[in-house]
Amino acid sequence: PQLADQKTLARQIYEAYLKNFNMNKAKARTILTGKTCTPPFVIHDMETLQLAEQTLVAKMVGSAGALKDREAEVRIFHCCQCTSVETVTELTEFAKSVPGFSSLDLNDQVTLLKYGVYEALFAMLASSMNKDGLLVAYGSGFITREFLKSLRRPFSDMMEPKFQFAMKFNGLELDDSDLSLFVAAIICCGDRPGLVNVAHIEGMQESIVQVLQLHLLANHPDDSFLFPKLLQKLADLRQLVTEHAQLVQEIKKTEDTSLHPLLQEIYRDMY
Amino acid sequence: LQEKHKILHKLLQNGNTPDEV
Repeated sequence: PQLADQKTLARQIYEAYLKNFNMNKAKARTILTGKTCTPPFVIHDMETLQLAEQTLVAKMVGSAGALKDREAEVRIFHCCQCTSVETVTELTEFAKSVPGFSSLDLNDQVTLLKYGVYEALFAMLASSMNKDGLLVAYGSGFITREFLKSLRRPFSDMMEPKFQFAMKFNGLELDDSDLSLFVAAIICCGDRPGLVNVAHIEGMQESIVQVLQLHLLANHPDDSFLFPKLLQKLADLRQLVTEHAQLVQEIKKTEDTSLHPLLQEIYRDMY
Repeated sequence: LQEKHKILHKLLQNGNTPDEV
């Protein structure tokens, strides 16, 4: 009976993942490996960026083109924020579908999302990356790593650590069913600062982590160390988010850019 | 905590899409 419960939990989490996220690894890999009819539009310099803005991401580049006269770095930063807000919204819906999450104390739900969404976002972002770049605009565009690196500082420091993480993370060759459980384990984490009902959340986390371990053994029988390797990735993601939050604070202080109110809430008093 | 995270709180309760940046 316990095994049946664990399989049900794994299935529920995977279904919630497929339902709530617009992009997933299977879709991204199909595009990145050239198996689609129309390849993504490649953004590799200022000219191709402008072309992409006129077509692919017109909706994202500010209402009535409010940002059209701003420098490229600011426009790209704005697009990153829009994508982050969308993913946070998707992650919230996903979290609500994880069995037990919605019955938690509302303050604890807020805390789990505040601390978990960026770790989950960067784990999932790896699916849309290869060593040369990143899928954008729902997979209709591909922005090169070199172009992102060529932006002026501090904006050029934004994505490179995510690429470095993604290349190692993608080496683990997880599929969407593994990722769904990994993302659920990130969100339902018992050691976030300020949690009220720690024991309850630790219990939820234990169930999910146990299911993840069993699922990895069945889905990757040739890699018996995959589970401990993934646990290490949890620590790496925490570090990645800490550094990202510091960079965003620096950008907010030194650059004339706005930060979406939802992202402000998440970053405020984070670490 | 909910006071300081009004948008997250709103998302949790009704799933409204946040306003544009």
